[in-house]
Amino acid sequence: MNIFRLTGDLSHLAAIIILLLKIWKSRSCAGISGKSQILFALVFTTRYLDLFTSFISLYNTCMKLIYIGCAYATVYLIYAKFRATYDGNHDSFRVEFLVVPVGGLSVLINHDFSPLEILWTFSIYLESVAILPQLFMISKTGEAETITTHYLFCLGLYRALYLFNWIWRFYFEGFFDMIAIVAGVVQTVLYCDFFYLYVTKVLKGKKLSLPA
Amino acid sequence: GTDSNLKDEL
Repeated sequence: MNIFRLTGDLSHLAAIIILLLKIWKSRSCAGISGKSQILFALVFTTRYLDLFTSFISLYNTCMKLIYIGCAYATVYLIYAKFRATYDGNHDSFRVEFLVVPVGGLSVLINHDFSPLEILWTFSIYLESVAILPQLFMISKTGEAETITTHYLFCLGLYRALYLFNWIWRFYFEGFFDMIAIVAGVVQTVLYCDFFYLYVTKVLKGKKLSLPA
Repeated sequence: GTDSNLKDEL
C-alpha cells in the first residue's frame, strides 16, 4: 500500500458515494447513465469473485463489499426507486458494442485461461470503457450538473492515481501487470477531455455545458 | 519484474 494506491481507492470511494448521495438527496437520477452504472456493477461482480476464494486483508474485503453494495444500490435507485426520473431517451449508447468486444478480448488476452482469471481480465477491460455511456449522454444533452462533474472527476482521478501506484510498485517492488496498465492508461485517457472542461469551467464556478 | 495479477488491488 502506497500513498497513490490509498488516495486512488479513497477517490474511487468518494465518486461512488457522491453519486449515491446526489441521487438520494435530489430524489432524481436525471443526467445519470443507468447503462454505465450497470456496467460498473458488472465490473465489480466479475472482479471480486475472489471474495469467495481468497482472503487478502480486512481493508480489501471491506472495500470490495462496499463497492459492490453501492454499485447495486445505485442501479436499484436508477431502475426501480427513481425510475420515473431516469432519462432513458438520452442514455442511448449501445452497450453490446462494448461488452461483446471486451468479452472476446478477455478470452484472447489474459494471464491464464481459467474462468476466474478470464472474468478478472474481463472486468479490467470493461472498467476501462464503462464510463463511455455516461460521457456519450453528456455529449448528447450538451450539459452536466455540477455534482455529476464532481463524480466524474473523482472517478477519473482514481485510475490516474492507480497509474502512479503502478509506477511506484514497479520501482520499489519490481512488480507490474501489463493488462491492468494498458487498460488503466486507456481508462485515464478517456477522461482527459473531461478533465480539461472540469478545470477550465467547473472549477471556475461555471456549469459544464458544451457548445451546441 | 514479474507479470502477475494485482490481486491485492481493488
